[in-house]
Amino acid sequence: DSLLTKDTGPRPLELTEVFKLFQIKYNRSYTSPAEYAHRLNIFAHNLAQAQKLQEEDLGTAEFGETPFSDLTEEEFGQLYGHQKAPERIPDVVKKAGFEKWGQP
Amino acid sequence: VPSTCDWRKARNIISSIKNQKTCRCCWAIAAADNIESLWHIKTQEFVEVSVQELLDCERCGNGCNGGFVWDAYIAVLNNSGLASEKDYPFKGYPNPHGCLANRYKKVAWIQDFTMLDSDEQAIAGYLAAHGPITVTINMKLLQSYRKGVIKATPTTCDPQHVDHSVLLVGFGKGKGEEGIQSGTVMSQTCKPRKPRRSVPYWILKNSWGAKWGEKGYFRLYRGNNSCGITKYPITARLDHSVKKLPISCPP
Repeated sequence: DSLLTKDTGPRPLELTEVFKLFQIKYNRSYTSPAEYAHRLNIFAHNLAQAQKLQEEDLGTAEFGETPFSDLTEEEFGQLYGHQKAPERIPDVVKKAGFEKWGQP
Repeated sequence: VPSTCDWRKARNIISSIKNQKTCRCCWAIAAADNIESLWHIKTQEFVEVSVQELLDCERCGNGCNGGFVWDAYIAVLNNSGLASEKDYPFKGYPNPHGCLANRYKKVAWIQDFTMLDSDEQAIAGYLAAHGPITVTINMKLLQSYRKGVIKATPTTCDPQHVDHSVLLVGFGKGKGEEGIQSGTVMSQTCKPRKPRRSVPYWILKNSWGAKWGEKGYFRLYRGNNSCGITKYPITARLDHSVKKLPISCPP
């Protein structure tokens, strides 16, 4: 299709260029070329996931690049979640209905 | 229950956005944020309490390794209050000398803590009447969240697997794009914008710094237990002997 090859404006950024901008924005550096390649791969995966979320989301949220875009889902959970699943709720955490507030 | 409530609009009720950095202490920050906001509502005094004290003094003594908001409240009750952030500042790692609670003057304390019913309407009513509360959600979708209202389903965000505690500061209903906008660039995707829809939402305060999300906040759809928001709605209880004029939640 001739329309597709026609120069209609600035070309889209290559993935490596987008990743370079991400590194600058969030001050990220990687210890080796292998680590860089690994993080680039994760970054690409996360952008694709974000695009999928964007398409599937039923609300008005916008998903895309964030400071966590070079982390796997597991790493993100390990770094920022509280991880431990509650085994039981302490007895002192009582169930209280709204209408019960203020009662002895 | 009012149709909207946003405690951020009341002066000095909500403290500035905190940043947990690489310390897994969302549970302590959520509890501290809860106590700070309730303390101001009850006493009209603005305090910033020590998150580090909660990390150092919780029952396991390693608060950067995860925890639960009830651990924070138990630590506050055991230590008869909390020191100020200024006296006992956040370091982002556990203090090697352990709990230093006895060294500092207490600036805020609680009488009790409680878990609310898992009902979004009841939570909204409580929030509007008493102040911000803590909730624990599945944070999976927050990894790539930028702004707007997240409407999750049990498939996209398991409501049973909750792993991140935050402060619930309000609720509203309206165009999903009318919240506080982040200053970051638009996403790389080139999709047509979704049509504007009126959606009910919760407003939540996160602990990943003010550059994340909507100036440190995010919004979740209200009405379908998005990401398990109703699983652990927990709040401190403060009873202040001196009765002052109550502060109501701004619409």
